[in-house]
Amino acid sequence: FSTFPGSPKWRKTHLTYRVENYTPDLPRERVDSAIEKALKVWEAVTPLTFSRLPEGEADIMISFAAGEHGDFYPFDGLGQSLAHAYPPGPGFYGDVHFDEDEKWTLGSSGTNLFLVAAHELGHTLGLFHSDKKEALMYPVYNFSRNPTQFQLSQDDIDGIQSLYGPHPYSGVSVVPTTSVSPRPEIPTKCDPSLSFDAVSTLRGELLFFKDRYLWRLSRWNPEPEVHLISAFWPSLPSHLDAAYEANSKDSVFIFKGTQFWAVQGSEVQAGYPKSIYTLGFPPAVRKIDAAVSDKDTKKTYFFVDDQYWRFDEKRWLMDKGFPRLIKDDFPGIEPQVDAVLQAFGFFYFFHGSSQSEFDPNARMVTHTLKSNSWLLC
Amino acid sequence: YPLQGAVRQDPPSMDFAQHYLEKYYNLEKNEKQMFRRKESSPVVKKIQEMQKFLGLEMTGKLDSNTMDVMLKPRCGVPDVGG
Repeated sequence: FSTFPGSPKWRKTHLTYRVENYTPDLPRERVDSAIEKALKVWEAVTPLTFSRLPEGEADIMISFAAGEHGDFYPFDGLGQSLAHAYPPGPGFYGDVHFDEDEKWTLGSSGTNLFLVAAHELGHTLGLFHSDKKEALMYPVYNFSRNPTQFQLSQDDIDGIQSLYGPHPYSGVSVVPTTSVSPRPEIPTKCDPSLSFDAVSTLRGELLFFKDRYLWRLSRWNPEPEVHLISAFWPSLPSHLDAAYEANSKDSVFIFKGTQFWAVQGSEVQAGYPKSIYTLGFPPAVRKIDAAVSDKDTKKTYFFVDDQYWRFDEKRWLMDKGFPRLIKDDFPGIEPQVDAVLQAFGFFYFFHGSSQSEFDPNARMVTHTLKSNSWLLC
Repeated sequence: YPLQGAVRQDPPSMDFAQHYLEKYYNLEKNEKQMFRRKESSPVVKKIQEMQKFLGLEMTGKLDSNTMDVMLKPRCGVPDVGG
C-alpha cells in the first residue's frame, strides 16, 4: 500500500459526506446505498464513522461529471479514467468525482459503482495506490471482482490502519455464537431465562452486559457479537451493576458496587474508578441497580431498590427532591430494576428475563417483552 | 515505400503511452521529447517503473501485455508522485 506524499489524514474520526448530484444510470436511492456500503467497508476496519449531509459543505463531497469539470484532471469519455478523488483536507480535498461518461451499474456488467466508490473513498481517507493486484487500491479496475462478495485485502487494511489504527473493537476474540458450542460459562443469548446485568448505548451501538461477557449490536452486523468485557476494557470488573452513555460527554459510565468507571470508545478514562458518593449518593446506597441518561433532557436516572435519583449531566450534580419512589413516577415499573435502555423514545426496564417498554409521555408501560428480544431471539 | 515528405504518424499507442506516463507516472516535459526515441533510458526507466508497479514483466518496451493493461479502465489518481 502507499499513502499520499506527506501522509495526509483526517484529524477526526467522524466524517460527513454528501452526494451533490446523481448519475442518470441508476436510481438515486441505489447510488446512496452503494456509497453508504462503500463507506462501511472502511468503517468496519477503522475507528472512522460517517454521516450523510443532505445539503451544505461536507468533508467528502461526491459528484458525477464528464470531461472538463473544474479541476485540472478532465475526464476522458467512456473507459480509461473512471473516477478520481483527492486526499484528506479542506475544500475540494477529500472529494470524489465519478466520470459520468461511464456506464455505472451495481452488478458485474459495466462499471460497478460500489467497487469504484470503495476505491475512491480509500483515496479520500489518505490511501494512494497499491501495487498488489488483489488490493482494492490497485489502480486498474478489476472486472472479475464480485461486488457481492467483496472483502478488503490485508494490504488495504494494513494501509488504512497505518493512518487511523484498527476498529475499536477489532482484535478481540469474537466468540462465535453459532459455530462452536459455547464454553460453559458463556451465557446463551436465546436462553428464555436470560437476564442482563446492565445495558447501554455506545456511539449508536447497543451493549448488553452479562457476567464476564457483553453482546454488541452494531450498525453493520445485525447478528449480535459476544465478546469478553475484558477484551475491550481489561481494567474493568465483570458482573457489572449498571451502565449508561452520557452522549454529551461521548462517555459510557459503568458501575459496580460503590465504584464507577468512565470509558470513551475502547479507552478507560484516567482517574477512574471513582466513588459513587462523589455523585451525591448517601452512604446508605451500596450499589446502583440500573442507570439511563435521557438524551434529550441530559438528565440521568439512577435506580436503587424501589427508589430513583435524578442527576443533571450538565451541572454534574444530583437534582434536589430525590430520591423518589419508582412507582410514583414510573407507574407499572417494579423495584429492583436490572437495567434500563432508552430507545425509540421509550425507556426499556429490564427485570430478569422480561423487559417493560415504558412511554414517558403517556407515563405507562406499553409493552412487555422478553429481555433478549434485542438479540434476535 | 516511404511517401516523400509525409509526416510520419506515430502509432496511436505511442501518443497514448506518452499521455499515460505523463498522467500516472510523472513523465516530465523534457523527457517527452525523447519519447520518440524509445531506447532513450529515461523513458525506458519510466516504462519499467510503470511495469513494476502494475505487476508486469519489466521489459522497458511497450509490448502488447503492457499496452493491454494500460488500455484497461482505471482510477484517475496517479500511481506515483505528488
